[in-house]
Amino acid sequence: PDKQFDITLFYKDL
Amino acid sequence: MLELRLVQGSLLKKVLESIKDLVNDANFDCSSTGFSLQAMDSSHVALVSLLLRSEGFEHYRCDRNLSMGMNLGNMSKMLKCAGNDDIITIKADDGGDTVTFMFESPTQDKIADFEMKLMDIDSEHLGIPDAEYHSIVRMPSSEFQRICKDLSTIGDTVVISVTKEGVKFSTAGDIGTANIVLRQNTTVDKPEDAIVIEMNEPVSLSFALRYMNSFTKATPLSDTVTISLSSELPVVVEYKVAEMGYIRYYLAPKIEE
Repeated sequence: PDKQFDITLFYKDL
Repeated sequence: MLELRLVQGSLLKKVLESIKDLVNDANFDCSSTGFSLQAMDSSHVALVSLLLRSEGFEHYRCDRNLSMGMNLGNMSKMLKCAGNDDIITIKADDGGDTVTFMFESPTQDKIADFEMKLMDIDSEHLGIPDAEYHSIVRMPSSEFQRICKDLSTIGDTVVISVTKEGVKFSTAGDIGTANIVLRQNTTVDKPEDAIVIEMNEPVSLSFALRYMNSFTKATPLSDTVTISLSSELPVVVEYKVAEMGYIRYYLAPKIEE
């Protein structure tokens, strides 16, 4: 089973 | 006051078809730069970024920056009522709660107005820094669509690996495994048929095929697609929208637990 990253972990909230 | 006239109205129809299955509601932002959108899918795994530059419109009037919340399913329903050759004009008043789509037939003998209710959408806006990608692959968009569709009949996850041998798309499922390797090929009659692999560093990443398949809904927008990969970063799948902009999909990678 793979873990799916959340896209918000990579980019900063403006 | 906002008034944007797009002679090639089919572009807007295709743009909507490319994002409506990924995102339900989104804010369209209008500024002097252009008509844009940034939105995430409901599970926050993928992000879509659209830009249609103001220069691409025949007439572009945007008196002040405006953000219009729209349900993309409803917007798509309305745009489906426009003919493929129609000129589409988007109109809205500052502070209004509706947007109007006007469709003009090329011969001007049919003019239709569709008014849609706007909605308040609380959306996060993410800052995406310019990154140097380890590998960038440019290929025919139809080929990429075919690969994603074929692999998703076998497995749920695609591993995309770029080495000096080429780019490999792999999957595995209950019935077996599949590997598709593409090599650089620039000796083609038409430049859009080329496969160009720019490798600064080898890279290998895993992604959910379900999202990749959803991104390929943008295939009718462009003959080519660009896939940018870096270790431990989301992949960027980019389709150009004619000469006026782009639609970029960002997808977070998967890792083995």
